[in-house]
Amino acid sequence: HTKLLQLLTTKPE
Amino acid sequence: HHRAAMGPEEFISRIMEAEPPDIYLMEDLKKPFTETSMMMSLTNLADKELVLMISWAKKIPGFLELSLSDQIHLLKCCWLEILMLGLIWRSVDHPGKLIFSPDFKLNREEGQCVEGIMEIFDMLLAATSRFRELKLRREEYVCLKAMILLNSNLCSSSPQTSEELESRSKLLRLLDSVIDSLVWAISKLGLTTQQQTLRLGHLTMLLSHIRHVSNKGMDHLCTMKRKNVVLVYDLLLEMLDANTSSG
Repeated sequence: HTKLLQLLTTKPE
Repeated sequence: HHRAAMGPEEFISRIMEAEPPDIYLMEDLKKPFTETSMMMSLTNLADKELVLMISWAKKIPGFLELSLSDQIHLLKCCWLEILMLGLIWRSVDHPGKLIFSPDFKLNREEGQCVEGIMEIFDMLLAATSRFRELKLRREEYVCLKAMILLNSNLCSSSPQTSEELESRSKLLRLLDSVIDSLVWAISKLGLTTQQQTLRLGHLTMLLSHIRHVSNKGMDHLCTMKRKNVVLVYDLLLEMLDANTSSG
């Protein structure tokens, strides 16, 4: 997983 | 569904809430800068800003309903333009200075220590002066930033699958909402109809200037990386590679 993909797909804090 | 009913006022208030907080570099800046120390500070800050940029994009109404591949492409295409528009906005009341962050401000002349960066600083300062002349409002600024994101990839992808086509049509409707919002923000300024039309034209034309500076900046950063002046890592590396490794 790329970092961009990871940030896009994690639920908002 | 409910988004069709979201008017420009609500749209703007949502993107105003999505605005990222001030980001601090939090480094002891040792002056005078060297080429490497300035590039390291610039890229460290950019890397921090990129993380918050992803959260910002996710808060734009409708963005998360686009296909994941569209979300990725849009961000990879426009990230440096978004960083530059943010820089311009922070610098608009400080003629001759570039306010990268509250704790990292540069004069034009300080660009001398990095080969090739003065030209980019000058283009950024020129765009900043233009926005100063136009007295850019915060509501307009947030609309322009969303416009950059949503417009960044429109002419370089051709949808094939039905999922892509659906995402594309959502994207176009989202762009309509942003344009409506910008028109609405301009309409609040007490201008004549003709002045409003002219302002819309002038503001959107500035976006092509920002695209140009961003392309220059991208080339510059690649050169700095290739010459090992600066070590580019993490999210910034991923975003930079997206713009260079295609071919």
